[in-house]
Amino acid sequence: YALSGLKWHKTDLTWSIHSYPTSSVSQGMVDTLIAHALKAWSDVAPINFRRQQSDGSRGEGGGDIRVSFAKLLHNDGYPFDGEGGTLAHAFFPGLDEVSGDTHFDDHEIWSYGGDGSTTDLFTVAVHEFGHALGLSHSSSDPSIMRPYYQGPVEDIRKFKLELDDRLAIQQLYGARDNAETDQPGVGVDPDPPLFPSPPPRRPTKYPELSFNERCQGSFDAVANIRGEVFFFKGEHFWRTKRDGSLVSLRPALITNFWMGLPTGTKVDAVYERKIDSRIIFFIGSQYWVFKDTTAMSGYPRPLSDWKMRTQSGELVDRVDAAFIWAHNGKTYLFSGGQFWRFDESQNREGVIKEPDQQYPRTNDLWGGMPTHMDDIITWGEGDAYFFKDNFYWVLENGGINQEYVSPKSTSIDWLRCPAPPTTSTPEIPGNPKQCVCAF
Amino acid sequence: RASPDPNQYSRAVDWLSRYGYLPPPDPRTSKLQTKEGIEQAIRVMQRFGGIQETGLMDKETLKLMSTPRCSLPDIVGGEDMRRRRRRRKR
Repeated sequence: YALSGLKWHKTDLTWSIHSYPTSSVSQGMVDTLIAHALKAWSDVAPINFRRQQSDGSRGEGGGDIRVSFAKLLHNDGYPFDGEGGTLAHAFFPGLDEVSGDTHFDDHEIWSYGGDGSTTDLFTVAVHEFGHALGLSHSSSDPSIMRPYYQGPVEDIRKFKLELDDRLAIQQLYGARDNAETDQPGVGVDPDPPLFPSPPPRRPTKYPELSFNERCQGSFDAVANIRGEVFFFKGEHFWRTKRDGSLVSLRPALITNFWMGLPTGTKVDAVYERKIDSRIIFFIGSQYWVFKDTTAMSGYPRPLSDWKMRTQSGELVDRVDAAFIWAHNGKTYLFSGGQFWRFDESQNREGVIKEPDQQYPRTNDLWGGMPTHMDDIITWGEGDAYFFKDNFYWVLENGGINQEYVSPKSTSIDWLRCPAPPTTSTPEIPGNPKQCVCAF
Repeated sequence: RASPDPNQYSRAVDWLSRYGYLPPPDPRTSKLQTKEGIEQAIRVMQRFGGIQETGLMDKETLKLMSTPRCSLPDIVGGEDMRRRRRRRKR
């Protein structure tokens, strides 16, 4: 449904009829049809309609909704067009003199339940009163607010608005207490309840993590998602923006943001797929594919979809790290000191992956990098960043087997932690006996 | 595919303008509608009316355009709002 943005700021509305059609419907029948058409709306919303006698003029009198039948130009700037074409119109609620006024084209042959050669006054009136109450045209089917003439209904005494129309009017005025929709199980209407009960309040729980937690490093997973870097640890994550600032010093609950992940677990690895920007989470022997922040249906799926076998032929049951190397656009998954390469530009929709041939290989091929990393991301000019404990190493774009890479502090450079007065130095991967004064 | 006759075409443009699918014509600038603009407007109209989206003035579309209806527009102030939003952004 669509709302005009205007509504009556009262629920007791008056209506009047200022002229009658020249076609064969009697005045009494017009009165009845108009009253029933208004009742369709007041049955489902707390609006009360009271008829006011017309003084016969187009002046101030006559109440809120003034009904008239007119031909061609009729002094409102919206002339009718003869038989067919446009049938009627109404003005949205408001303070203008014309607000709520409802005009029917008197060139139409108005009828009640007539055949295809006539126009049913009741259904057109229900539609127009929808406008007079603040509704715009709806593209939903079924809806009385569709712009096109829909023909007569079987019995106006049994007429009930469709769900789309009820939702629209109740959005503006609320639901009537005794409205059928408020009594689930009554009647045969299979529509869902109008406004589902809101879930119990979930006040924001601030994690009991200390300031040091963020600054201690040892993240379960690190991922570059849409240019922002996410640091996952336990049930929480921190997020740095493109400019390097933290969204918040406080961590966020993973399951409050990434909808569909299980609680009580920790994330092993995450990456954003290049071909379609889906986000892949690895937890234990399962993986999830996310569209934005919501898990897609059909997930989790077993890690065995990826067909990663160790050099001794066993299926891999967890992933340590995952990233897309900007150098070649390929996806790399790491587990237990070995890694596999995937070309995801193929097999877009399929869930079964095949690693490239000649994989796995051992992690020490990435010279100068930690062989058992926490996670890896591509960042900056396409450089690969390896994270381990509270340090990170940068492998320049396309480089592999760099002789020596100086580790830097993750907490200082990424998580806005103060530099400690003194610090121990990490082992240099591949050459643990050599010491480095990193800071 | 035969192109619609000019009268039919101009009536359809008039119809699309009247019900909010095309911006109203501006006599000061003699603004012409682009072919793509009209095609897009027809698509929106077809989507709104629940018929197949072809962007063409096909039989179904012409039938829907000739169906008696309410004279209020389906898209209220769409083009105006878009223009205003663009201006605000600038």
